[in-house]
Amino acid sequence: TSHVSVLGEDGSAVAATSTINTPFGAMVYSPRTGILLNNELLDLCWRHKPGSTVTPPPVPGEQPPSSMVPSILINEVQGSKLVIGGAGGELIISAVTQAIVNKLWLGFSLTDAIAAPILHVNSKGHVEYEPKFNQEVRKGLQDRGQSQSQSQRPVFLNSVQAVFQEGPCVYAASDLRKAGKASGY
Amino acid sequence: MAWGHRTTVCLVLLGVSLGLAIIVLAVVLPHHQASCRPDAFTRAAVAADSKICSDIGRVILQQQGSPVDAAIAALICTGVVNPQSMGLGGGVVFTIYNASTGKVEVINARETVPASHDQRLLDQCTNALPLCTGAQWIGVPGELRGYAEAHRRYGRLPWAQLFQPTIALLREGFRVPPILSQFLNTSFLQPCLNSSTLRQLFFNGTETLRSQDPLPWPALANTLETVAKEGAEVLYTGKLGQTLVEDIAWQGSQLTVQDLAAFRPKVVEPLEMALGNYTLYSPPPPAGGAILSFILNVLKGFNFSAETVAGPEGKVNMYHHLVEALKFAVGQRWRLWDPYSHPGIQNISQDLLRETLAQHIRQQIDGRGDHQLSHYNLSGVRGNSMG
Repeated sequence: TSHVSVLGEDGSAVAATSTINTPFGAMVYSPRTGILLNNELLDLCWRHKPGSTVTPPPVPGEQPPSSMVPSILINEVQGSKLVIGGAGGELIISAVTQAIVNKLWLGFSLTDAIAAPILHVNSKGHVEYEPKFNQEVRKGLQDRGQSQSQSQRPVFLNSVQAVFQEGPCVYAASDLRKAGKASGY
Repeated sequence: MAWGHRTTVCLVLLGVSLGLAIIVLAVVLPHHQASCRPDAFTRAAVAADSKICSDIGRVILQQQGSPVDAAIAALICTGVVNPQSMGLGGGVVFTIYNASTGKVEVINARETVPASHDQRLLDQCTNALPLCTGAQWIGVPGELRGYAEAHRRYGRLPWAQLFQPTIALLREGFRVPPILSQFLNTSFLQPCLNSSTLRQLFFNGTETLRSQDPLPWPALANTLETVAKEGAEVLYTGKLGQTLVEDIAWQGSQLTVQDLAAFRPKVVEPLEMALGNYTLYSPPPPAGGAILSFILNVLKGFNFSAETVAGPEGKVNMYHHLVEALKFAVGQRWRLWDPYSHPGIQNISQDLLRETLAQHIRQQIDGRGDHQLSHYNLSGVRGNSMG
């Protein structure tokens, strides 16, 4: 998955997230068109109601559920705007949430808000910590009974891109986890 | 004499006014600029996940392109620079704010289930993990029709111009970017890549390509040129689509030209939720905006700030509340079913945005992190690795 955030000179904005799902999608390549194909139907696997073990069959034309959250936050009064979204499968919502909290509530710079190591809660209710996550906080959470995942996630593929407009100033940040770099003028 | 006096008074007043104006500008302007940090831009910006694609988007803006033009150009580029992540064979969701109307719109071009698909597909879920490779998992790609719809509604530059920078990138000796190289050389991906048709693109003999190795990709360059010239329709109702379907059919795909022709992006209203002084606009199901809104709605009631997290205990407290909110959110993810295909759950996601629900959840969050899974409606949740 990949996300791009754009802010134009007139204040118009676009958050766009695009994906072929897991790395290299279905690993099916069309040699004559040069196109790699997605494996998005995999996302139908997690589609069941609480307490039910039945996964309903796919419906032609159905779009599988997604974690993608290309979002725009607007503060009309202060003339500020945050254009944000991310990549990383099920980590997307955790990563984007923490970037928004860091930026809008905790006063981080946009770059630091995105760079801060994240935590994630998996479907078993266990907490997974990105390497370099604050050890003191991790210990504090364990003391409160938060159970951490036994099997450590091999890689954290979360990557957040955002643009923040604050009056006349425009800040843009791409995630260094994916060696990204924003551009502007 | 009276005329001379009046002139003198006028000149003095003019001089004083000019002086005042200069003083005001001298005081206000530096303050105005000083309020931006040194890393700020003053007009516009693009944040893609690579420098080269951010630059391509920025140039499009400087050529008087709209933000949608810039986003499309940056995404076309990303399909080349980070092909492990996205490309024309995938799907896209746009959230677009139009400053002149104040309206926000979502264009949803996520892939769809083809008309003909393996009836026992979902029986293969467990065995197919973690990578789920294979043609049976391919959804109808929506990417290009998503671009075309966004461009039709908000584009300013000619369609073809958005493709030119990436075509040039491919034609001028494109090399393997470092991040792509990392993926190509990841041990758990390599066996799958080696046994797939991607081998012909990303391998040199028996070895995967390394960072900065030449990556000739003339087929994609030709495709981009064709789409630039003939429009997105060439993939959905034209020769390019026919070629794509034929190419992947021998790899087991049941995708048809009719599936491609039938794909339509959806233009929908965003979810809208007040978040302090901000309004959050995010995409409705099947995208994840309702879950993001739910988490932030719960958390905003705890009033976290730089002051409240200044000490170690404050930090632990905030992350504890975050973890609890995320647990409740995992228990709500089932609500992201496609509302068009499952009309029974049409408005269920709206419930997630209600303040009464946020309040109810906040009341269930205490100092403990060891509640049973049922406390969070997490019992029976089997996995959620949707992308």
